[in-house]
Amino acid sequence: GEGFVIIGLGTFGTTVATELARAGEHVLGIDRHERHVARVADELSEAIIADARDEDALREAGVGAYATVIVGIGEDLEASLLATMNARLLGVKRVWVKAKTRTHHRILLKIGADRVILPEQEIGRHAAQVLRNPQVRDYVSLGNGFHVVEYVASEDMDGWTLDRLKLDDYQDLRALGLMRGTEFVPCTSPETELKAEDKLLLLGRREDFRRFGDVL
Amino acid sequence: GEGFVIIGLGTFGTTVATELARAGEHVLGIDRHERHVARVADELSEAIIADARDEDALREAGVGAYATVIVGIGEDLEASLLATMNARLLGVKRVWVKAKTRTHHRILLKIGADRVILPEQEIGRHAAQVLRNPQVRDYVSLGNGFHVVEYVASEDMDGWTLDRLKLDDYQDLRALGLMRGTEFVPCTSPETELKAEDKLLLLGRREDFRRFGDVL
Ligand SMILES: Nc1ncnc2c1ncn2[C@@H]1O[C@H](COP(=O)(O)OP(=O)(O)OP(=O)(O)O)[C@@H](O)[C@H]1O
Ligand SMILES: Nc1ncnc2c1ncn2[C@@H]1O[C@H](COP(=O)(O)OP(=O)(O)OP(=O)(O)O)[C@@H](O)[C@H]1O
Repeated sequence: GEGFVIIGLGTFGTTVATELARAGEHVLGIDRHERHVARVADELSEAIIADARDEDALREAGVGAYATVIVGIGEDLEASLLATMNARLLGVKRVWVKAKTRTHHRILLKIGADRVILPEQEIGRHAAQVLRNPQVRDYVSLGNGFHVVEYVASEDMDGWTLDRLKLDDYQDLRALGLMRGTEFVPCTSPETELKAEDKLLLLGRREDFRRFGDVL
Repeated sequence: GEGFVIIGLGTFGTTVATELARAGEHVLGIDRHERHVARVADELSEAIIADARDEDALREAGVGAYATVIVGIGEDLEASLLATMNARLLGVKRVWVKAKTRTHHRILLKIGADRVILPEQEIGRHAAQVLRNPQVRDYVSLGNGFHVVEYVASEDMDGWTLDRLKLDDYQDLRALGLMRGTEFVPCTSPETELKAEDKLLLLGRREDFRRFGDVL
């Protein structure tokens, strides 16, 4: 609540701003390029042309009244740092910042960012995982080395029963269930039959998945 | 198998290349800037300075022998398009391409990319979701409007039984289980007691989660 300010309306900043606005949130967008402001002005509550390095400009834009600032300036480290520091100076409670490198990441955390986001690294890691294991469609990390993996059953697995996956051979691997189109199929019985394209929802440790992928 | 070529060693390309190399895959990295090639040369199987727009340069680099090419050139649309077309001309089976805009996305698919990746949009959408619902830690899309959401129990929810979430009031919402530290707790009984910080694994439709988030 209490609105969102997006400073830097590049691809990332514009996406965050418009997604929030479409969900009904109050969004102020700020960029120093008139064209970048103009292309989102209709969708946001407010859109202002300003240089984020200028504390007074941000104060006049009313940034201090907001609970959250997102800084979407990736290339210009100095501008990204100044925007972050200015947001903090104006009393903003939550500041998230997009960055390009681990070094930016560390510096930003030191100067007051609550969270630093590295889109190219996150998506790059994810792409590498899926490239190596095409049946791994997506996954979430739960922390502590555990993951929930969306694993798509291949043609060869059509007709297999669940026990053929030998999940018990692994330290901590289990099937939470599977989606077949729009139908949820529980995986409580080892006799459960799989069909090609079924989306198995597997929970386990990273090491389990590595071996599981090698075995299949 | 059969190796990976990464054309364009920016942040995304470098991440994909090094992640694959660290997993033991055979990786060839290509970039037109000597510095970008030099910084990853030690980690990859091979690293070459070349302009991806030059089909002969790519042929000489041996790109035709690989099964997969990843194009990590985001800014220069023409170079990204040419790199994609060249990879196809050289007979590469799988070509994934990073892009910045929906327009690039559509053009790339038309000229032969198997998959187009938009890191800033994907992470931007994800960030917007988490900003609005801090308890939504992560999620995967299963297609057909279904998602698996990692939902962190708040302090207020400490001691709640599962039935207090009233999951049955929603069209398709169910608890697949929850992680408490490194322990998996099944959610088969409505009497299951929740603790703060528990990571609930919920499966449901987008609309269900929207209402669920509003109610809680
Ligand atoms: N000092 C500044 N004040 C306000 N806006 C700025 C400032 N510097 C850069 N911007 C804006 O930030 C936006 C993002 O800029 P940048 O070129 O760093 O993009 P990027 O990190 O490549 O972004 P993306 O990948 O999200 O497109 C641009 O719209 C740019 O005009
Ligand atoms: N014609 C080309 N041939 C080979 N490499 C190229 C060519 N054009 C650009 N590159 C390289 O592609 C890489 C990515 O370039 P670009 O500036 O488009 O990055 P980007 O999309 O902002 O990348 P990232 O966000 O992943 O850092 C750079 O290392 C650049 O040298």
